[in-house]
Amino acid sequence: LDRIQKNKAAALQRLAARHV
Amino acid sequence: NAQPGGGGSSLTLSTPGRASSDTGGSFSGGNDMHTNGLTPHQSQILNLIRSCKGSEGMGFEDLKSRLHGMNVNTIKQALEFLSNEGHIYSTVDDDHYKSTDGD
Repeated sequence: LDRIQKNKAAALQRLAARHV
Repeated sequence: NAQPGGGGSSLTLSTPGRASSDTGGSFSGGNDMHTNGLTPHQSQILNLIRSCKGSEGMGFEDLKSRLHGMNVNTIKQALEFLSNEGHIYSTVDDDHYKSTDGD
């Protein structure tokens, strides 16, 4: 499902932002 | 602002004299009691969501029943926090969560 992929991508970005 | 004269409590906070090139923004100094600075509840929930392998992730009702007796608001707040941090994300609806570092 598209929504899931979008949410996952957004979450991964947030996660990456926290760990920079 | 008051300058801390005595300096009794703080260890290595900042040395104003030297050019501090690498001490810039070290975030989250103190508490590594929890993994990644999560509370026990949050890390417990994260672990549960991690352990769920389904493509839809874990449903809220499922979480609630596994976190036997935990306050619903506590769970919701933890989910919100974990989601904001990027550890989890909602899948089919706002009641299903999957962890980002699961796969």
